[in-house]
Amino acid sequence: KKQFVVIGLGRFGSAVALSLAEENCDVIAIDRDEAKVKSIADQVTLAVQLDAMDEKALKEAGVQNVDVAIVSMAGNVEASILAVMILKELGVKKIMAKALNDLHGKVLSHIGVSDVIYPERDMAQRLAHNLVMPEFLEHIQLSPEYSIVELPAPDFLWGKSIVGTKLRSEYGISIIAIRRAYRANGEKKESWHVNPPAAEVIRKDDILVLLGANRDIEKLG
Amino acid sequence: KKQFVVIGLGRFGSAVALSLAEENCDVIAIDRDEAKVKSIADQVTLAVQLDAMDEKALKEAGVQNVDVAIVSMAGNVEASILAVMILKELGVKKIMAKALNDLHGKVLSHIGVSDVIYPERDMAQRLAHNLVMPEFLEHIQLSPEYSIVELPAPDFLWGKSIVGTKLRSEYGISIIAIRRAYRANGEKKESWHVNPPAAEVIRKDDILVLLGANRDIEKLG
Ligand SMILES: Nc1ncnc2c1ncn2[C@@H]1O[C@H](COP(=O)(O)OP(=O)(O)OP(=O)(O)O)[C@@H](O)[C@H]1O
Ligand SMILES: Nc1ncnc2c1ncn2[C@@H]1O[C@H](COP(=O)(O)OP(=O)(O)OP(=O)(O)O)[C@@H](O)[C@H]1O
Repeated sequence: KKQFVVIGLGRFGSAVALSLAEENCDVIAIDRDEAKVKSIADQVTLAVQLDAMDEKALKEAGVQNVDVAIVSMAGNVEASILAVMILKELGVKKIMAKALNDLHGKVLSHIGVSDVIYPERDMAQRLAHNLVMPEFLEHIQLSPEYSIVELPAPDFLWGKSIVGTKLRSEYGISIIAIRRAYRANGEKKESWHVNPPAAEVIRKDDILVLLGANRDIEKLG
Repeated sequence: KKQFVVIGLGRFGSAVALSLAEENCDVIAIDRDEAKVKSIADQVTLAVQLDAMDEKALKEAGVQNVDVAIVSMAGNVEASILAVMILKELGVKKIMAKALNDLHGKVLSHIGVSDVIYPERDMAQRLAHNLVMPEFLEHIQLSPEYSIVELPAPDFLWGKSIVGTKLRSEYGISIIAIRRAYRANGEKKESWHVNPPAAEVIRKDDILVLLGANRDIEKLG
Protein backbone atom coordinates (compact mmCIF):
# COMPACT_ATOMS: atom_id res chain seq x y z
CA LYS A 1 0.00 0.00 0.00
CA LYS A 2 1.49 3.31 -1.04
CA GLN A 3 2.19 6.01 1.55
CA PHE A 4 2.00 9.72 0.85
CA VAL A 5 2.50 12.97 2.72
CA VAL A 6 0.83 16.19 1.59
CA ILE A 7 2.30 19.37 3.05
CA GLY A 8 0.09 22.42 2.63
CA LEU A 9 -3.68 21.96 2.64
CA GLY A 10 -4.75 24.81 0.35
CA ARG A 11 -7.21 24.05 -2.44
CA PHE A 12 -4.77 21.88 -4.38
CA GLY A 13 -3.11 20.17 -1.43
CA SER A 14 -6.32 19.26 0.33
CA ALA A 15 -7.83 17.96 -2.93
CA VAL A 16 -4.75 15.76 -3.49
CA ALA A 17 -4.90 14.42 0.07
CA LEU A 18 -8.59 13.63 -0.26
CA SER A 19 -8.28 12.02 -3.71
CA LEU A 20 -5.45 9.79 -2.51
CA ALA A 21 -7.40 8.84 0.61
CA GLU A 22 -10.38 7.95 -1.57
CA GLU A 23 -8.12 5.54 -3.48
CA ASN A 24 -7.36 3.85 -0.14
CA CYS A 25 -3.80 5.13 0.17
CA ASP A 26 -2.12 6.04 3.46
CA VAL A 27 -2.01 9.82 3.64
CA ILE A 28 -0.31 12.08 6.19
CA ALA A 29 -1.78 15.58 5.82
CA ILE A 30 0.20 18.50 7.20
CA ASP A 31 -0.51 22.21 7.62
CA ARG A 32 0.33 24.89 10.18
CA ASP A 33 -3.28 26.08 10.16
CA GLU A 34 -5.24 24.23 12.84
CA ALA A 35 -8.62 24.63 11.16
CA LYS A 36 -7.39 23.02 7.96
CA VAL A 37 -5.83 20.12 9.84
CA LYS A 38 -9.02 19.53 11.81
CA SER A 39 -11.33 19.64 8.80
CA ILE A 40 -9.41 16.85 7.04
CA ALA A 41 -8.48 14.76 10.08
CA ASP A 42 -11.09 12.03 9.83
CA GLN A 43 -10.60 11.50 6.10
CA VAL A 44 -6.87 10.77 6.11
CA THR A 45 -4.61 8.36 7.97
CA LEU A 46 -2.96 11.12 10.02
CA ALA A 47 -3.44 14.89 10.09
CA VAL A 48 -0.75 16.92 11.86
CA GLN A 49 -0.47 20.61 12.63
CA LEU A 50 3.13 21.73 12.34
CA ASP A 51 5.38 24.22 10.59
CA ALA A 52 6.90 22.59 7.53
CA MET A 53 10.21 24.35 8.17
CA ASP A 54 10.55 22.46 11.47
CA GLU A 55 12.71 19.44 10.62
CA LYS A 56 12.24 17.81 14.03
CA ALA A 57 8.46 18.05 13.84
CA LEU A 58 8.41 16.63 10.29
CA LYS A 59 10.53 13.69 11.40
CA GLU A 60 8.27 13.02 14.37
CA ALA A 61 5.29 12.97 12.01
CA GLY A 62 6.94 10.05 10.21
CA VAL A 63 7.38 11.61 6.77
CA GLN A 64 10.69 9.83 6.12
CA ASN A 65 8.74 6.62 5.50
CA VAL A 66 6.54 7.83 2.66
CA ASP A 67 6.89 6.82 -0.99
CA VAL A 68 5.88 10.20 -2.37
CA ALA A 69 5.68 13.69 -0.86
CA ILE A 70 3.53 16.44 -2.37
CA VAL A 71 4.39 19.97 -1.24
CA SER A 72 1.61 22.41 -1.96
CA MET A 73 2.44 25.80 -0.45
CA ALA A 74 2.93 27.85 -3.61
CA GLY A 75 2.07 31.06 -1.79
CA ASN A 76 4.91 30.55 0.69
CA VAL A 77 8.00 30.14 -1.46
CA GLU A 78 10.43 30.00 1.45
CA ALA A 79 8.50 27.29 3.28
CA SER A 80 8.02 25.21 0.14
CA ILE A 81 11.75 25.29 -0.63
CA LEU A 82 12.85 24.51 2.91
CA ALA A 83 10.30 21.73 3.24
CA VAL A 84 11.65 20.11 0.05
CA MET A 85 15.23 20.34 1.40
CA ILE A 86 14.18 18.69 4.65
CA LEU A 87 12.30 15.92 2.82
CA LYS A 88 15.39 15.25 0.70
CA GLU A 89 17.57 15.04 3.79
CA LEU A 90 15.11 12.67 5.42
CA GLY A 91 15.49 10.42 2.37
CA VAL A 92 12.09 10.76 0.73
CA LYS A 93 12.65 9.47 -2.79
CA LYS A 94 9.96 11.19 -4.84
CA ILE A 95 8.99 14.79 -4.15
CA MET A 96 6.43 16.74 -6.16
CA ALA A 97 5.71 20.39 -5.58
CA LYS A 98 3.28 23.04 -6.69
CA ALA A 99 5.06 26.15 -7.99
CA LEU A 100 3.95 29.76 -7.84
CA ASN A 101 5.64 30.63 -11.15
CA ASP A 102 8.44 29.53 -13.51
CA LEU A 103 11.24 30.94 -11.35
CA HIS A 104 9.95 29.17 -8.25
CA GLY A 105 9.55 26.04 -10.40
CA LYS A 106 13.17 26.21 -11.60
CA VAL A 107 14.46 26.46 -8.04
CA LEU A 108 12.30 23.49 -7.02
CA SER A 109 13.65 21.41 -9.93
CA HIS A 110 17.20 22.31 -8.99
CA ILE A 111 16.79 21.16 -5.42
CA GLY A 112 15.43 17.77 -6.39
CA VAL A 113 11.69 18.01 -7.05
CA SER A 114 10.86 15.37 -9.67
CA ASP A 115 7.57 16.92 -10.75
CA VAL A 116 6.86 20.63 -10.58
CA ILE A 117 3.12 21.23 -10.85
CA TYR A 118 1.24 24.26 -12.21
CA PRO A 119 -2.41 23.25 -11.70
CA GLU A 120 -4.08 26.55 -12.62
CA ARG A 121 -1.87 27.09 -15.66
CA ASP A 122 -2.31 23.52 -16.95
CA MET A 123 -6.10 23.62 -16.55
CA ALA A 124 -6.16 27.07 -18.20
CA GLN A 125 -4.30 25.73 -21.22
CA ARG A 126 -6.64 22.76 -21.55
CA LEU A 127 -9.65 25.07 -21.25
CA ALA A 128 -8.28 27.49 -23.83
CA HIS A 129 -7.58 24.57 -26.17
CA ASN A 130 -11.15 23.31 -25.85
CA LEU A 131 -12.59 26.80 -26.33
CA VAL A 132 -10.60 27.40 -29.50
CA MET A 133 -11.62 24.10 -31.09
CA PRO A 134 -15.29 23.92 -30.16
CA GLU A 135 -16.24 21.70 -33.08
CA PHE A 136 -14.66 18.95 -31.06
CA LEU A 137 -16.63 17.68 -28.10
CA GLU A 138 -13.41 16.66 -26.46
CA HIS A 139 -9.79 17.33 -27.25
CA ILE A 140 -7.04 15.43 -25.55
CA GLN A 141 -3.40 16.26 -26.18
CA LEU A 142 -1.76 12.85 -26.35
CA SER A 143 1.68 14.29 -27.12
CA PRO A 144 2.96 17.59 -28.53
CA GLU A 145 2.05 16.38 -32.05
CA TYR A 146 -0.84 13.92 -31.60
CA SER A 147 -4.33 14.46 -30.28
CA ILE A 148 -7.48 12.50 -29.70
CA VAL A 149 -10.68 14.33 -30.53
CA GLU A 150 -14.34 13.48 -30.45
CA LEU A 151 -16.52 14.78 -33.23
CA PRO A 152 -20.12 14.10 -34.25
CA ALA A 153 -19.92 12.27 -37.60
CA PRO A 154 -20.25 14.96 -40.32
CA ASP A 155 -23.04 14.28 -42.81
CA PHE A 156 -20.68 13.56 -45.69
CA LEU A 157 -19.45 10.46 -43.82
CA TRP A 158 -22.86 8.95 -43.02
CA GLY A 159 -23.34 5.62 -44.75
CA LYS A 160 -19.62 5.25 -45.53
CA SER A 161 -17.53 2.40 -44.24
CA ILE A 162 -14.52 3.39 -42.16
CA VAL A 163 -12.12 2.41 -44.93
CA GLY A 164 -14.42 4.19 -47.39
CA THR A 165 -13.99 7.51 -45.56
CA LYS A 166 -10.31 7.51 -46.55
CA LEU A 167 -9.62 9.37 -43.28
CA ARG A 168 -6.59 7.21 -42.79
CA SER A 169 -5.26 7.08 -46.34
CA GLU A 170 -5.75 10.79 -46.99
CA TYR A 171 -5.40 12.42 -43.54
CA GLY A 172 -3.54 9.84 -41.48
CA ILE A 173 -6.41 9.94 -38.98
CA SER A 174 -7.63 6.75 -37.29
CA ILE A 175 -11.13 6.19 -35.96
CA ILE A 176 -10.21 4.47 -32.70
CA ALA A 177 -13.78 4.23 -31.44
CA ILE A 178 -17.37 5.05 -32.35
CA ARG A 179 -19.86 6.16 -29.70
CA ARG A 180 -23.29 5.08 -30.82
CA ALA A 181 -26.64 5.80 -29.19
CA TYR A 182 -29.27 3.11 -28.90
CA ARG A 183 -32.51 2.50 -27.02
CA ALA A 184 -33.00 -0.16 -24.36
CA ASN A 185 -36.14 -0.42 -22.22
CA GLY A 186 -37.24 2.97 -23.47
CA GLU A 187 -34.02 4.54 -22.21
CA LYS A 188 -31.42 6.29 -24.33
CA LYS A 189 -28.05 4.60 -23.91
CA GLU A 190 -24.65 4.77 -25.53
CA SER A 191 -22.21 2.05 -26.40
CA TRP A 192 -18.57 2.37 -27.31
CA HIS A 193 -17.34 0.38 -30.32
CA VAL A 194 -13.60 0.34 -29.76
CA ASN A 195 -11.22 -0.35 -32.65
CA PRO A 196 -14.07 -0.82 -35.13
CA PRO A 197 -13.38 -2.97 -38.19
CA ALA A 198 -12.61 -1.33 -41.54
CA ALA A 199 -15.99 -2.39 -42.87
CA GLU A 200 -17.98 -0.72 -40.07
CA VAL A 201 -20.49 1.73 -41.54
CA ILE A 202 -20.78 5.18 -39.97
CA ARG A 203 -24.31 6.27 -39.05
CA LYS A 204 -25.97 9.62 -38.48
CA ASP A 205 -25.57 10.64 -34.79
CA ASP A 206 -22.44 8.50 -34.33
CA ILE A 207 -19.72 10.28 -32.40
CA LEU A 208 -16.30 9.52 -33.88
CA VAL A 209 -13.28 9.22 -31.58
CA LEU A 210 -10.27 10.12 -33.72
CA LEU A 211 -6.51 9.92 -33.28
CA GLY A 212 -4.19 11.86 -35.52
CA ALA A 213 -1.49 14.49 -35.86
CA ASN A 214 -2.65 17.91 -34.69
CA ARG A 215 -2.30 19.59 -38.06
CA ASP A 216 -4.34 16.84 -39.74
CA ILE A 217 -7.01 16.94 -37.04
CA GLU A 218 -7.30 20.71 -37.50
CA LYS A 219 -8.13 20.25 -41.16
CA LEU A 220 -11.23 18.34 -40.06
CA GLY A 221 -12.34 20.88 -37.44
CA LYS B 1 -12.44 35.05 -34.96
CA LYS B 2 -13.69 34.21 -31.49
CA GLN B 3 -13.90 36.91 -28.84
CA PHE B 4 -13.42 36.31 -25.15
CA VAL B 5 -13.46 38.29 -21.93
CA VAL B 6 -11.61 37.09 -18.85
CA ILE B 7 -12.62 38.77 -15.59
CA GLY B 8 -10.18 38.23 -12.74
CA LEU B 9 -6.50 37.87 -13.53
CA GLY B 10 -5.39 35.56 -10.71
CA ARG B 11 -3.26 32.53 -11.58
CA PHE B 12 -6.05 30.78 -13.47
CA GLY B 13 -7.61 33.82 -15.13
CA SER B 14 -4.34 35.27 -16.38
CA ALA B 15 -3.26 31.85 -17.70
CA VAL B 16 -6.56 31.51 -19.59
CA ALA B 17 -6.23 35.01 -21.06
CA LEU B 18 -2.65 34.33 -22.17
CA SER B 19 -3.42 30.89 -23.62
CA LEU B 20 -6.34 32.27 -25.64
CA ALA B 21 -4.21 35.18 -26.86
CA GLU B 22 -1.52 32.70 -27.93
CA GLU B 23 -4.15 30.95 -30.06
CA ASN B 24 -4.77 34.30 -31.78
CA CYS B 25 -8.15 34.97 -30.21
CA ASP B 26 -9.45 38.41 -29.27
CA VAL B 27 -9.18 38.71 -25.50
CA ILE B 28 -10.44 41.45 -23.19
CA ALA B 29 -8.69 41.04 -19.83
CA ILE B 30 -10.26 42.68 -16.78
CA ASP B 31 -9.17 43.13 -13.17
CA ARG B 32 -9.52 45.82 -10.52
CA ASP B 33 -5.83 45.50 -9.65
CA GLU B 34 -3.84 47.95 -11.78
CA ALA B 35 -0.59 45.98 -11.61
CA LYS B 36 -2.24 42.85 -13.00
CA VAL B 37 -3.89 44.80 -15.80
CA LYS B 38 -0.61 46.45 -16.74
CA SER B 39 1.41 43.24 -16.75
CA ILE B 40 -0.90 41.58 -19.29
CA ALA B 41 -1.75 44.65 -21.40
CA ASP B 42 0.57 44.08 -24.33
CA GLN B 43 -0.30 40.41 -24.69
CA VAL B 44 -4.06 40.74 -25.08
CA THR B 45 -6.36 42.75 -27.34
CA LEU B 46 -7.56 45.01 -24.51
CA ALA B 47 -6.72 45.13 -20.80
CA VAL B 48 -9.05 47.18 -18.60
CA GLN B 49 -8.90 48.08 -14.92
CA LEU B 50 -12.41 48.15 -13.48
CA ASP B 51 -14.56 46.70 -10.74
CA ALA B 52 -16.50 43.73 -12.12
CA MET B 53 -19.55 44.72 -10.09
CA ASP B 54 -19.77 48.00 -12.06
CA GLU B 55 -22.28 47.28 -14.84
CA LYS B 56 -21.65 50.57 -16.62
CA ALA B 57 -17.89 50.04 -16.72
CA LEU B 58 -18.29 46.46 -18.01
CA LYS B 59 -20.58 47.67 -20.78
CA GLU B 60 -18.12 50.42 -21.75
CA ALA B 61 -15.39 47.78 -21.99
CA GLY B 62 -17.45 46.07 -24.69
CA VAL B 63 -18.05 42.75 -22.98
CA GLN B 64 -21.56 42.35 -24.44
CA ASN B 65 -19.99 41.46 -27.79
CA VAL B 66 -17.94 38.47 -26.68
CA ASP B 67 -18.72 34.84 -27.52
CA VAL B 68 -17.50 33.47 -24.20
CA ALA B 69 -16.86 35.04 -20.79
CA ILE B 70 -14.61 33.41 -18.22
CA VAL B 71 -15.04 34.70 -14.66
CA SER B 72 -12.11 33.80 -12.45
CA MET B 73 -12.49 35.46 -9.05
CA ALA B 74 -13.07 32.42 -6.86
CA GLY B 75 -11.75 34.24 -3.80
CA ASN B 76 -14.40 36.95 -4.15
CA VAL B 77 -17.70 35.09 -4.19
CA GLU B 78 -19.86 38.20 -4.23
CA ALA B 79 -18.03 39.79 -7.15
CA SER B 80 -18.03 36.55 -9.16
CA ILE B 81 -21.79 36.13 -8.72
CA LEU B 82 -22.63 39.74 -9.50
CA ALA B 83 -20.33 39.76 -12.53
CA VAL B 84 -22.10 36.66 -13.90
CA MET B 85 -25.51 38.35 -13.40
CA ILE B 86 -24.33 41.45 -15.26
CA LEU B 87 -22.88 39.38 -18.11
CA LYS B 88 -26.20 37.52 -18.43
CA GLU B 89 -28.12 40.81 -18.55
CA LEU B 90 -25.73 42.14 -21.19
CA GLY B 91 -26.61 39.10 -23.29
CA VAL B 92 -23.33 37.13 -23.19
CA LYS B 93 -24.34 33.64 -24.32
CA LYS B 94 -21.70 31.42 -22.77
CA ILE B 95 -20.33 32.10 -19.30
CA MET B 96 -17.79 29.90 -17.52
CA ALA B 97 -16.68 30.52 -13.97
CA LYS B 98 -14.14 29.26 -11.50
CA ALA B 99 -15.73 28.22 -8.22
CA LEU B 100 -14.29 28.37 -4.72
CA ASN B 101 -16.18 25.25 -3.58
CA ASP B 102 -19.27 23.14 -4.34
CA LEU B 103 -21.72 25.57 -2.77
CA HIS B 104 -20.33 28.49 -4.75
CA GLY B 105 -20.41 26.22 -7.82
CA LYS B 106 -24.09 25.38 -7.28
CA VAL B 107 -25.02 29.04 -7.06
CA LEU B 108 -23.07 29.78 -10.23
CA SER B 109 -24.86 26.96 -12.10
CA HIS B 110 -28.23 28.24 -10.90
CA ILE B 111 -27.59 31.72 -12.22
CA GLY B 112 -26.64 30.54 -15.68
CA VAL B 113 -22.97 29.53 -15.74
CA SER B 114 -22.64 26.79 -18.36
CA ASP B 115 -19.31 25.45 -17.08
CA VAL B 116 -18.26 25.65 -13.45
CA ILE B 117 -14.51 25.05 -13.17
CA TYR B 118 -12.50 23.62 -10.28
CA PRO B 119 -8.91 23.77 -11.62
CA GLU B 120 -7.06 22.78 -8.45
CA ARG B 121 -9.47 19.96 -7.62
CA ASP B 122 -9.46 18.56 -11.17
CA MET B 123 -5.65 18.62 -11.41
CA ALA B 124 -5.42 17.07 -7.94
CA GLN B 125 -7.66 14.17 -9.00
CA ARG B 126 -5.62 13.58 -12.16
CA LEU B 127 -2.42 13.66 -10.12
CA ALA B 128 -3.80 11.26 -7.52
CA HIS B 129 -4.95 8.94 -10.30
CA ASN B 130 -1.48 8.93 -11.87
CA LEU B 131 0.21 8.39 -8.50
CA VAL B 132 -1.98 5.42 -7.66
CA MET B 133 -1.36 3.74 -11.03
CA PRO B 134 2.34 4.43 -11.45
CA GLU B 135 2.97 1.56 -13.84
CA PHE B 136 1.35 3.75 -16.42
CA LEU B 137 3.34 6.72 -17.68
CA GLU B 138 0.13 8.43 -18.60
CA HIS B 139 -3.49 7.70 -17.86
CA ILE B 140 -6.24 9.48 -19.70
CA GLN B 141 -9.88 8.90 -18.82
CA LEU B 142 -11.58 8.83 -22.21
CA SER B 143 -15.01 8.11 -20.73
CA PRO B 144 -16.25 6.66 -17.45
CA GLU B 145 -15.44 3.14 -18.72
CA TYR B 146 -12.59 3.58 -21.21
CA SER B 147 -9.05 4.83 -20.71
CA ILE B 148 -5.94 5.40 -22.72
CA VAL B 149 -2.72 4.46 -20.96
CA GLU B 150 0.93 4.51 -21.89
CA LEU B 151 3.08 1.67 -20.68
CA PRO B 152 6.65 0.61 -21.44
CA ALA B 153 6.37 -2.70 -23.33
CA PRO B 154 6.71 -5.46 -20.71
CA ASP B 155 9.46 -7.98 -21.49
CA PHE B 156 7.04 -10.81 -22.21
CA LEU B 157 5.78 -8.87 -25.25
CA TRP B 158 9.17 -8.10 -26.82
CA GLY B 159 9.53 -9.77 -30.19
CA LYS B 160 5.81 -10.49 -30.48
CA SER B 161 3.68 -9.13 -33.28
CA ILE B 162 0.72 -7.02 -32.19
CA VAL B 163 -1.74 -9.72 -33.16
CA GLY B 164 0.56 -12.25 -31.46
CA THR B 165 0.23 -10.46 -28.12
CA LYS B 166 -3.48 -11.41 -28.04
CA LEU B 167 -4.08 -8.16 -26.13
CA ARG B 168 -7.15 -7.59 -28.22
CA SER B 169 -8.53 -11.09 -28.38
CA GLU B 170 -7.97 -11.83 -24.68
CA TYR B 171 -8.25 -8.41 -22.99
CA GLY B 172 -10.13 -6.27 -25.52
CA ILE B 173 -7.20 -3.83 -25.41
CA SER B 174 -6.03 -2.10 -28.60
CA ILE B 175 -2.52 -0.81 -29.20
CA ILE B 176 -3.42 2.49 -30.85
CA ALA B 177 0.17 3.70 -31.14
CA ILE B 178 3.77 2.73 -30.39
CA ARG B 179 6.33 5.31 -29.29
CA ARG B 180 9.71 4.16 -30.45
CA ALA B 181 13.10 5.73 -29.78
CA TYR B 182 15.69 6.02 -32.51
CA ARG B 183 18.93 7.88 -33.16
CA ALA B 184 19.38 10.58 -35.78
CA ASN B 185 22.56 12.69 -36.06
CA GLY B 186 23.71 11.36 -32.72
CA GLU B 187 20.54 12.64 -31.05
CA LYS B 188 17.95 10.53 -29.28
CA LYS B 189 14.55 11.02 -30.91
CA GLU B 190 11.14 9.44 -30.71
CA SER B 191 8.63 8.64 -33.39
CA TRP B 192 4.98 7.77 -33.01
CA HIS B 193 3.68 4.82 -35.04
CA VAL B 194 -0.05 5.45 -35.00
CA ASN B 195 -2.49 2.60 -35.68
CA PRO B 196 0.31 0.11 -36.26
CA PRO B 197 -0.47 -2.92 -38.46
CA ALA B 198 -1.27 -6.28 -36.85
CA ALA B 199 2.08 -7.65 -38.00
CA GLU B 200 4.14 -4.90 -36.33
CA VAL B 201 6.67 -6.45 -33.96
CA ILE B 202 7.06 -4.96 -30.48
CA ARG B 203 10.62 -4.10 -29.43
CA LYS B 204 12.35 -3.62 -26.12
CA ASP B 205 12.04 0.05 -25.02
CA ASP B 206 8.87 0.59 -27.08
CA ILE B 207 6.21 2.54 -25.21
CA LEU B 208 2.76 1.12 -25.94
CA VAL B 209 -0.23 3.47 -26.13
CA LEU B 210 -3.26 1.38 -25.22
CA LEU B 211 -7.02 1.86 -25.35
CA GLY B 212 -9.35 -0.36 -23.39
CA ALA B 213 -12.02 -0.70 -20.74
CA ASN B 214 -10.78 0.39 -17.31
CA ARG B 215 -11.14 -3.01 -15.68
CA ASP B 216 -9.19 -4.67 -18.49
CA ILE B 217 -6.46 -2.01 -18.39
CA GLU B 218 -6.12 -2.53 -14.64
CA LYS B 219 -5.36 -6.22 -15.17
CA LEU B 220 -2.29 -5.14 -17.13
CA GLY B 221 -1.07 -2.58 -14.57
N1 LIG C 1 5.45 26.88 6.89
C1 LIG C 1 4.28 26.23 6.69
N2 LIG C 1 4.06 25.06 7.31
C2 LIG C 1 2.90 24.39 7.12
N3 LIG C 1 1.91 24.79 6.32
C3 LIG C 1 2.09 25.97 5.67
C4 LIG C 1 3.27 26.74 5.81
N4 LIG C 1 3.15 27.85 5.02
C5 LIG C 1 1.95 27.77 4.43
N5 LIG C 1 1.30 26.63 4.82
C6 LIG C 1 -0.02 26.17 4.41
O1 LIG C 1 -0.01 25.84 3.04
C7 LIG C 1 -1.34 25.95 2.55
C8 LIG C 1 -1.34 26.47 1.14
O2 LIG C 1 -0.76 27.68 1.11
P1 LIG C 1 -0.93 28.71 -0.06
O3 LIG C 1 -2.33 29.17 -0.09
O4 LIG C 1 0.17 29.67 0.08
O5 LIG C 1 -0.63 27.81 -1.29
P2 LIG C 1 -1.32 27.71 -2.67
O6 LIG C 1 -0.51 26.69 -3.38
O7 LIG C 1 -1.43 29.06 -3.25
O8 LIG C 1 -2.76 27.14 -2.35
P3 LIG C 1 -3.98 26.67 -3.30
O9 LIG C 1 -3.77 25.22 -3.49
O10 LIG C 1 -5.19 26.97 -2.48
O11 LIG C 1 -3.95 27.44 -4.57
C9 LIG C 1 -2.10 26.85 3.52
O12 LIG C 1 -3.13 26.08 4.08
C10 LIG C 1 -1.07 27.25 4.58
O13 LIG C 1 -1.59 27.24 5.88
N1 LIG D 1 -14.71 43.06 -7.96
C1 LIG D 1 -13.64 42.73 -8.70
N2 LIG D 1 -13.48 43.32 -9.90
C2 LIG D 1 -12.41 43.01 -10.67
N3 LIG D 1 -11.45 42.12 -10.32
C3 LIG D 1 -11.58 41.54 -9.11
C4 LIG D 1 -12.67 41.80 -8.26
N4 LIG D 1 -12.51 41.05 -7.14
C5 LIG D 1 -11.37 40.33 -7.30
N5 LIG D 1 -10.81 40.62 -8.49
C6 LIG D 1 -9.58 40.07 -9.06
O1 LIG D 1 -9.75 38.72 -9.34
C7 LIG D 1 -8.45 38.10 -9.33
C8 LIG D 1 -8.53 36.70 -8.77
O2 LIG D 1 -9.01 36.78 -7.51
P1 LIG D 1 -8.84 35.62 -6.46
O3 LIG D 1 -7.41 35.46 -6.12
O4 LIG D 1 -9.83 35.88 -5.42
O5 LIG D 1 -9.33 34.39 -7.29
P2 LIG D 1 -8.80 32.96 -7.41
O6 LIG D 1 -9.76 32.30 -8.32
O7 LIG D 1 -8.62 32.40 -6.05
O8 LIG D 1 -7.40 33.12 -8.12
P3 LIG D 1 -6.32 32.05 -8.68
O9 LIG D 1 -6.67 31.84 -10.09
O10 LIG D 1 -5.01 32.76 -8.51
O11 LIG D 1 -6.39 30.81 -7.84
C9 LIG D 1 -7.53 39.03 -8.54
O12 LIG D 1 -6.52 39.48 -9.41
C10 LIG D 1 -8.42 40.16 -8.10
O13 LIG D 1 -7.79 41.43 -8.19
